[in-house]
Amino acid sequence: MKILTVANQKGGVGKTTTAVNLAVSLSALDHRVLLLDLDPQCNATSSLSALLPDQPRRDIYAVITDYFQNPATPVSFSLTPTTLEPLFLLPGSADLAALEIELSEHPDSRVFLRKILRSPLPPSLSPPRPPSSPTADPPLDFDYLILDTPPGIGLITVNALVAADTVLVPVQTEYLALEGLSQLLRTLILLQKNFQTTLDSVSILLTMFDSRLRLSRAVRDEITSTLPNFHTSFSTAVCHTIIPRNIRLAEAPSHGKPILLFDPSSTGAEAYLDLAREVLNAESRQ
Amino acid sequence: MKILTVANQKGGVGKTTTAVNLAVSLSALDHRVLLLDLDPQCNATSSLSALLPDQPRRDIYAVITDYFQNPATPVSFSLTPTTLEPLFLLPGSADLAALEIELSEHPDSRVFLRKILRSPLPPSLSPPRPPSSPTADPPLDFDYLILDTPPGIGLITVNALVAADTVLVPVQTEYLALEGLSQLLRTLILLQKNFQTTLDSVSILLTMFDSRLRLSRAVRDEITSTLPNFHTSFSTAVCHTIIPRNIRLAEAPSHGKPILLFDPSSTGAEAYLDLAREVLNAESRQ
Ligand SMILES: Nc1ncnc2c1ncn2[C@@H]1O[C@H](COP(=O)(O)OP(=O)(O)OP(=O)(O)O)[C@@H](O)[C@H]1O
Ligand SMILES: Nc1ncnc2c1ncn2[C@@H]1O[C@H](COP(=O)(O)OP(=O)(O)OP(=O)(O)O)[C@@H](O)[C@H]1O
Ligand SMILES: [Mg+2]
Ligand SMILES: [Mg+2]
Repeated sequence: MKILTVANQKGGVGKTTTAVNLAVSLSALDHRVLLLDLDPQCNATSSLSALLPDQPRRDIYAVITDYFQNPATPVSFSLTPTTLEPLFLLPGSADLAALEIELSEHPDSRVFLRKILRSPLPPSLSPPRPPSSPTADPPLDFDYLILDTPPGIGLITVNALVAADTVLVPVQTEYLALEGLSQLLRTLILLQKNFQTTLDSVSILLTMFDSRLRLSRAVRDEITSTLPNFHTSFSTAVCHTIIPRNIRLAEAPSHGKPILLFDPSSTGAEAYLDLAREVLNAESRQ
Repeated sequence: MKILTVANQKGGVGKTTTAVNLAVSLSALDHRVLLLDLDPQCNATSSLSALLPDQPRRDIYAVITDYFQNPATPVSFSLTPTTLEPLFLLPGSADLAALEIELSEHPDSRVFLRKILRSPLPPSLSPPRPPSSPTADPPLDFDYLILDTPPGIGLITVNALVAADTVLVPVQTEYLALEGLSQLLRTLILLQKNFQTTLDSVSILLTMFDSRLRLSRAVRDEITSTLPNFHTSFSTAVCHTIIPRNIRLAEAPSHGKPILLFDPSSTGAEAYLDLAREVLNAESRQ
């Protein structure tokens, strides 16, 4: 099971769009995927609203508070199935915003998510039987956990970075998004030192790229030339796949569908399928 | 002196672009303006880097920690002048991110900014003499304080909302930015009740608007039709000015200049001058 966290403290760079569409593309390529919505805005959850049952299951806030109230008993996830077998969701909650204050003094405040996700999976993690095959016994785990995070570097994002095997950093190909990149890499180095993270790779994903714009090309060239200067114990690379600016990606959430179902022939859908294949290839090479 | 806070928990909607270019446009129309960068990313500060002296003055973090360490003595701001005469800056600091944890238990944790900005202005607030007129005695206050805030609704943003007379909410004309709007209005109502804020108006500013796109038009129509349903004790309205998507606005920060100096004839420069006039008109009507 690989934990992939999508993060960037800069706002509006395509974190949610990437987490949702990468999760869907990986499950379309027959991998068992759990998408976790760790943003109080719940944008990942609403981006898939057309694929969810009417009664959503437990949300991430309930799972986290359960862990703190009953640390000795295995956490019960009772995940939300989607109409896209084998994709499951742990929905977001507006109450997550309160956690920053509630937990800031707790000794586990930066590692609780890693403990929740990595502890020996209790039987209750086994997702509910997919509606299509009531008799099959669902497997106990997933191939990928994809974590969508809020902007900023608050407690929730720190937890998601500490829990990650891989961090995917969407960077909008504009100047202000470029500025924050070195700050984020320094934060990752610090977290690895302080919490012995299992982080082995950081990938920069260029998003909203418009090859006609000088700015897009300039930012792409700047990132590909400066990244090698960062000496880290984890590997850093720029994804081969580049996500183009494609209005269909911005329209899809208003229909509650991922791009693969909203407009499968769009450049956005193709790009996220390419990204999924690149993620799968990277893993098979390790 | 009017305190105008630019805020929206959704990331990447044009908060910094609006705070910087509105502050510059108001000062170009001969008003004394102080821009405060409350975002640990310091994007507002870097967007004006070409107008700043080599040695920046005290930053916002130094001012806030000074207030907490020496509550009895007047705060010394020593503001940073810019090459644009009546515009001054209180630069941002990456250390702001630490405040969320450091101050969360303090009794003043949500009102400290209002106290710092509204207390009888100590002589030290008087901005340094503008380089061009060493003998003139600078006035003690400003016509406008413009506050740029980070994404999310953390401690810093709450403080900026509690201190505000007016809140300007940039909303990118896309679906996910629309979703968070009602959550923000509910937060403002709650803050007004709990902290007796002086908030008298909330204005929604449509940004990155592309009239050729169905999505832009649909989001604009949705906002203008649903806003009147929000019954609040402060007035809410959609700004008459709409900021178009204009690549020059995204290029300007890489030159450290506001749009008015980077490309004065661009649609972006015209729109922010229109917005400044609209803000001035709204005030003269009160
Ligand atoms: N490649 C793309 N082409 C066009 N629009 C895009 C693309 N990727 C994302 N968008 C749109 O840009 C906006 C910002 O994207 P998104 O919300 O995914 O960013 P985010 O980093 O998750 O934001 P936040 O910081 O608020 O969590 C959304 O309206 C989204 O629909
Ligand atoms: N009207 C516009 N047309 C084109 N690009 C724009 C426009 N307004 C802002 N931008 C660009 O869009 C990106 C996001 O804008 P900006 O950084 O101002 O948003 P923000 O809300 O301050 O983001 P954050 O949530 O990270 O603080 C930036 O790259 C900016 O240059
Ligand atoms: Mg998001
Ligand atoms: Mg900003």
